[in-house]
Amino acid sequence: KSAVMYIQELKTELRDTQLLSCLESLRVSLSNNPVSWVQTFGDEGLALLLNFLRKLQDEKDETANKCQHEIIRCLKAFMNNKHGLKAMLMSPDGIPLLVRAVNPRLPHMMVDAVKLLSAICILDHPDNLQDRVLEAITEHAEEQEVERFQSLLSGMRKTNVALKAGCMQLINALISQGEELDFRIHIRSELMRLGLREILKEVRTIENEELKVQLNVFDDQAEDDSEEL
Amino acid sequence: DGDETGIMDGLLEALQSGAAFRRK
Repeated sequence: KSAVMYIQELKTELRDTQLLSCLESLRVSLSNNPVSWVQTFGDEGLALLLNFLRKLQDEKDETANKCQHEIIRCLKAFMNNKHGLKAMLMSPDGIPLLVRAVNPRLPHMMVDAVKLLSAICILDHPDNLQDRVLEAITEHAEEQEVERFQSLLSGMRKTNVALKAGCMQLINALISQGEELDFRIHIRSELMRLGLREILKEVRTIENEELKVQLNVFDDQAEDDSEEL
Repeated sequence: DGDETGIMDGLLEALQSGAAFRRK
């Protein structure tokens, strides 16, 4: 199927399993076709995906959850080249909707969402993307009337080890990109005050390579900052 | 080149291995 055909299909009122199978097939196409194919899918295709994602995030049934996750996977494939990445960063909805996908009720999707947000934070880009991610996290939490890092800490409390590692990765990405020492210390102490200190006691006992890497990064950065202070 | 693919894969790998966090 061509990129234009997917755009036409996404413009129709796809529901449930029809939507899911369209998204699964789109993800394969976005992953396996040349960049020119992704470019043709472009801004219009991205806007359609983001619209579906926004609507699905307000639904609660199992198929809607699967569709949401599939869209996050599609976004990853879409952002795997500079055209798609640029389109995603230009879209005012891209980062905020990814932040809304940081949802501990859907741990498998959350793993993918925190990783994509971490990658956006560390991108070499004229705009301070880490600021944009943090701003979107803060705004979403304000709407929900919760502490801004509550979702990340809930993710750390889940039994899913990949999710714990993903959450630590985003924490590291947010802190490491802060240019000011004060900012890095502030974020770290905010997290500790909200419960990260206790969570880490348990998490440090888990034997998992990916998690250990992130814990070492967290500790090393804290040590460097403490020396700098 | 402008059509380079694998940008996200590279970033995710660097994050996972910790290489993305090494101080420059």
